[in-house]
Amino acid sequence: LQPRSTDDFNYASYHTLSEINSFIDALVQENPNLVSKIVIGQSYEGRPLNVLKFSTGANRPGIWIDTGIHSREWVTQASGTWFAKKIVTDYGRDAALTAILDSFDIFLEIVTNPDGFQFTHTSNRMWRKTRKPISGSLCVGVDPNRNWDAGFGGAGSSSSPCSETYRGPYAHSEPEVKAIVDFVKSHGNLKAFVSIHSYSQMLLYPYGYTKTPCKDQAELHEVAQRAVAALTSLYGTKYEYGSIINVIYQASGGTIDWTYNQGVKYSFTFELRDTGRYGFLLPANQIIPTAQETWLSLMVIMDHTKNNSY
Amino acid sequence: KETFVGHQVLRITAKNEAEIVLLKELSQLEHLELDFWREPIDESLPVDVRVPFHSLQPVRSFLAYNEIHYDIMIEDLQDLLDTEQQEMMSSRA
Repeated sequence: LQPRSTDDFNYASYHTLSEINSFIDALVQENPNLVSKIVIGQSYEGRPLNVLKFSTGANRPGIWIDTGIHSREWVTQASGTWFAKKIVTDYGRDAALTAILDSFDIFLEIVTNPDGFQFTHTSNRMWRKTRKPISGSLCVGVDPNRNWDAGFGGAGSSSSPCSETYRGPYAHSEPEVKAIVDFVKSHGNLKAFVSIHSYSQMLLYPYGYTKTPCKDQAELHEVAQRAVAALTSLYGTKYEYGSIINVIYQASGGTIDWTYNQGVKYSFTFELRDTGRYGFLLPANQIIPTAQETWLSLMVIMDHTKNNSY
Repeated sequence: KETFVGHQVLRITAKNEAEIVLLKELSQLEHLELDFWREPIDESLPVDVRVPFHSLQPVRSFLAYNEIHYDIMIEDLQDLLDTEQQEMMSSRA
């Protein structure tokens, strides 16, 4: 049974890929003047890489949000679905979001790694990587957060195809990554890029592949501090924040290092809620609180982006 | 469909750099088929690792021998996955 509308969709439950795709189509159908679906490419197994575009005018700068590049992190795709509904609900009602959407487009890729996500629903709930076979190996898939051309192949990624952090044979070898690369380049005017993962309660900015601070570190740190304060204000969830290499570990070939080097100054990555009991298996009753608190920090980042043109 | 009966997820709290080094050595033992959900990086961060049933005994022995503290975060992974599936099914219904 499919929900008749996005009002009937159960945001407090996990959903399959087809259910999320149906949700995307329904949201577009219900909000034709605000939301459209663009397909930025195909996954290795031929699935469409769907991106929701929220737009109120032409030729706007853009803000990118992606959820679920690591397929087993189900709370991220679930949060992305909630964000999509939140945007259409709040536009015209919430002054801050309305102001953002009156000057920026928001792009939201809810299922960034659809092959992996489908695999977690059908074959292996613990699958993290893409599903592209590796030539000369029995192991399958690449860690799409080590596959970007930013310190690619350096420390903090693995050259072993069987590793969960296998970087892939070359940068942007994964169609799911290459599609975003092509989109970012062709758009040419993205001002913020937020990639959402779970779990360990962190808000991070570049760099991961080098200890050299990025040139905007002071500003990004201040934004992260405010974003985390907003997040914590709702349920008291404590986050750490800082550069990837300082707060968590050295990671080469990461998403936001690449976007930052492409000139997207406001590049951030989240690690969502950790209850300390469930890891990647966050109970579904945690989806909405997680999405709600994350949304507050997303609003800080988007609002700062709006107010600080560059 | 791959099942995870008897798999446990351990939350390990290293108290110093020496224990982190030991945990990194543990992570290199491929025959144990460990899945590090949170890798050993620094003693300020917990380490979460999924341990298949067949590796529970050697991993626990390793941790005990080296006096590295851990808690069982997930007692039986498959139980949790079954619950998750049931919740999805009931949500659809």
